Amino acid sequence: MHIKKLELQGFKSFPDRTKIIIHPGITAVIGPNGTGKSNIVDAFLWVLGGQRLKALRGDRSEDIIFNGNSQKAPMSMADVSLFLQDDREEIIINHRVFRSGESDYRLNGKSVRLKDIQDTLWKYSIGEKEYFVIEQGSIGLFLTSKPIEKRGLLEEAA
Amino acid sequence: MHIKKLELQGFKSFPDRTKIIIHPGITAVIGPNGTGKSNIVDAFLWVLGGQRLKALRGDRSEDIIFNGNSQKAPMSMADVSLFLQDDREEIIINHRVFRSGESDYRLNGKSVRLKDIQDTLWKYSIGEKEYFVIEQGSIGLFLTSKPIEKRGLLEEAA
Amino acid sequence: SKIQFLRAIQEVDKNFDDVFSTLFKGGKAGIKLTDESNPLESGIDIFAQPPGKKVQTIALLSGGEKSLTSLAFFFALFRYKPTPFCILDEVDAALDDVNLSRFLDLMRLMKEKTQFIIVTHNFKTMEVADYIYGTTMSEPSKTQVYSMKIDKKKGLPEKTELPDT
Amino acid sequence: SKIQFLRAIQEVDKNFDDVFSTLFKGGKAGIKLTDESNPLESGIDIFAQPPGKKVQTIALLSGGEKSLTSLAFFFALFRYKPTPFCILDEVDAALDDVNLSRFLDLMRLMKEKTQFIIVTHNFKTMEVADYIYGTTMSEPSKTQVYSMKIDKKKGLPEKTELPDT
Ligand SMILES: Nc1ncnc2c1ncn2[C@@H]1O[C@H](COP(=O)(O)OP(=O)(O)OP(=O)(O)O)[C@@H](O)[C@H]1O
Ligand SMILES: Nc1ncnc2c1ncn2[C@@H]1O[C@H](COP(=O)(O)OP(=O)(O)OP(=O)(O)O)[C@@H](O)[C@H]1O
Ligand SMILES: [Mg+2]
Ligand SMILES: [Mg+2]
Repeated sequence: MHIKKLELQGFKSFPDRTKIIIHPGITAVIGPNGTGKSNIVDAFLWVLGGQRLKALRGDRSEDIIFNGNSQKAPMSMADVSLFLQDDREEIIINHRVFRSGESDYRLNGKSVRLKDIQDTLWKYSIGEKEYFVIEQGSIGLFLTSKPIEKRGLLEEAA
Repeated sequence: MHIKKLELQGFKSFPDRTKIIIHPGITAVIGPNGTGKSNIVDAFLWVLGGQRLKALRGDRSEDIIFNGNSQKAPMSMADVSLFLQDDREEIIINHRVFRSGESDYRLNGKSVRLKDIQDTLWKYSIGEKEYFVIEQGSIGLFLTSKPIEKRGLLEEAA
Repeated sequence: SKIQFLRAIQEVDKNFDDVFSTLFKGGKAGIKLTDESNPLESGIDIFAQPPGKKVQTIALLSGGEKSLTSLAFFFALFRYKPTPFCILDEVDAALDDVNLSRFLDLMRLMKEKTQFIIVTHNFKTMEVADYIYGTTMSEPSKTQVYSMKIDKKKGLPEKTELPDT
Repeated sequence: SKIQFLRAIQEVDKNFDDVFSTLFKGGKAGIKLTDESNPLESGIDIFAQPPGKKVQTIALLSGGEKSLTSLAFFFALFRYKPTPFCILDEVDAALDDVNLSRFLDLMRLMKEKTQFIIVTHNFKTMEVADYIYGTTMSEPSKTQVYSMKIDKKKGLPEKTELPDT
C-alpha cells in the first residue's frame, strides 16, 4: 500500500489544480518559510478526515478554502484527492468543502460517509488518529503530553 | 549595564566551578545536543530568582543540583553568581540551594530576600518576568499564548 | 481488547528500548502504565536515559534529546504496527549533525516498507531523499511546486521541472 | 498605572509594525486590547499580515513566519523599554536563510545598546557573533565550556582555549 498522488484545488495556498506525484522511498519537501510545505501536510490530514487538523491550523471552511490575494479572488470550494495503490487496486479518497461549510467525502468516486473512509483505511493499517503524521512543532511537545494522550496513540496502533 | 561573568558550581551539569566571561556585543553558545547550552540559560533565570524556570525544566532542588554520573557523586549544593557592571559599579547576585530545599540569595555578598534583588534589578530595567529571556521552544508558542499572558509581558515592560 | 493492548505495551516497550539505544548509541528507555492496577483506563508513562546519564524525569532532557527520544517512540510504534506511509514536518529541526545522521540512517533502513514524506530545511536530510519537491510563492498566497535535484557540484537543490499543474 | 499601560500599547504597536515590516520587507502588524472597554484587565491581541497576503488569524501563519513575527514583537518591546541584555535559546531554528539574515541584521543593529547571548546550531548566526562559546560533554552529565573561533578556511568553529575552571 503506498501513495501515488495528491491532488489539490482551492485548498489553502493551492488555488489552481496541483498534482503532486509521490514516489516510493523518501520524498523531501523543501522551500522558504510560508510557501506552503505544511499546507501539503494539512492536505493529507484533511483528505483523510483529519480530526487532527487542529483548530490551531484552521479547520473551518474559511481557513481551508483559498481566500484570495491581490490578484485572485477567494474561491468557493476546496477539493483534495488522495490516490493510493495496494497491489493492483487503486483507491481514490476525495474530500470537498464549500464556503457554506457543506462537505462531501468520496471513495472511488462514490459519495460516502467519513466512517466508510475510515473503515476502508483501517483495513490497510491506516488509523484514525493518524499517528503516522507528525506535525510541525509537535515532536518537541510529545514527551511532555499527558499520559492519557500517549495511551491514545498506543491504542490506535494496538 | 552589562553582564561581565557567570559562575556556576554544582548547578545542573556543572559540578565543578565554571566561570563564563561574557563580552560586549553578541555571544553565541554552540555545541551538540544535551551538552548544557540551555542549562546555562537556566542558570541566568535561576540566579535572578526565576519564577520562569518552569517546573518543566526542573526547579526543585533535586533538578537544580548536580545529581551525579558514574564517576562523580551527586553534590549537595548548587551555587550560581552573576557579575553585572553599571559604569563603575559592580553588582554581584548570588543564589544557592541545598538538597534540603533551603535556599539563599546574596547581593554583593550580603544575604537578602529575593525581593531586594528584584528591586535592585528593577532600577536597571531588568524586570521580574524576564521578558528578555526567550527559552528553547517558546518562540514558536508565543503567538498562540493567551491574550492575558501577552498582557503580562507588556505590563512588565510598561 | 485488553489483552491486545497489554501486549502492545510490551512490544512497543521492547522496540522503544531497542530503537532508542540505536539512536543514542547506548542508554535505555521504556514505557509503562501510569497506574498498573487500572490497565483499561490508565495513561502511559515514558522514561528515557541517554548513555552515561542518570535517570531523570523526561522533562529534563535537552531539546534535541527530546526530539530524538520522541522519534524513537514513534519508530517503535511503527515497528509494532507498520504504517504504509509516514509524513514528518520539520522533526529534525532540533537535532545536531550526529543525531541527524543517526535518525536519517534509521529512516533509510525503514524506507523499503514505509513511504516517507519529510518537510525539512536540512541539507543532510535532502541528500538522503530519493525525490525532492520544492515550494515557492512568487505570487503571495499561491504555492508553486517544483521537482528538484541536488546539484552535485554545489550540493544545493536546483529546480528541474515546472510544476505539474 | 493605566495611562502608562495604554501608552505602552500605543508605542509597542507602532514599533511592532515598524520592526515587522523591516523583517518581512513589507506587510503590517499591530497589537490591541482584546476588550477595549476594559483596559485594566483585558488581554492583548496580536495581528500580523506578511506582504501580499490576506489578514488571517495569527494561527494560520507558517512556523517560520510565527517565529519571525514573535521576534518582531519582542524587539518592539525592547525598543520601547530597552533591556541591557537579552538571552535567546534557539529562536532561529524555524527560520529559512533569508529570514535568518534579516533577523541577524536587526540583532547587529541592536548590539551596541544590548548585550546578546544566543544559543544556536546555525552557522550564519555563529558568523555574526563577536564571541563564541562551545559546550561539550565528554564525561556524561558534566559540561565543559570552551572559547571558540571560526576557522576562516573551513568556516567551522574551532576550540581555542581550555575551559576557564
Ligand atoms: N486558506 C488560505 N488561503 C490562502 N492562503 C493560505 C490559506 N491558508 C494558509 N495560507 C497561506 O499559507 C502560508 C503558510 O504556509 P505553510 O504553513 O505551509 O508554510 P511552510 O512552507 O510550512 O513554512 P515554514 O517553513 O515557515 O514552516 C501562510 O502564509 C498563508 O498565507
Ligand atoms: N541536575 C542535573 N545533574 C546532572 N545533569 C543534569 C542535571 N540537569 C540536567 N542535566 C543534564 O543536562 C543535559 C541537558 O542539557 P541542556 O538542556 O542544556 O542541553 P542543550 O545543550 O541545550 O541541548 P540541545 O541542543 O539538545 O537543546 C541533560 O542531558 C541532563 O543529563
Ligand atoms: Mg511549515
Ligand atoms: Mg537546549
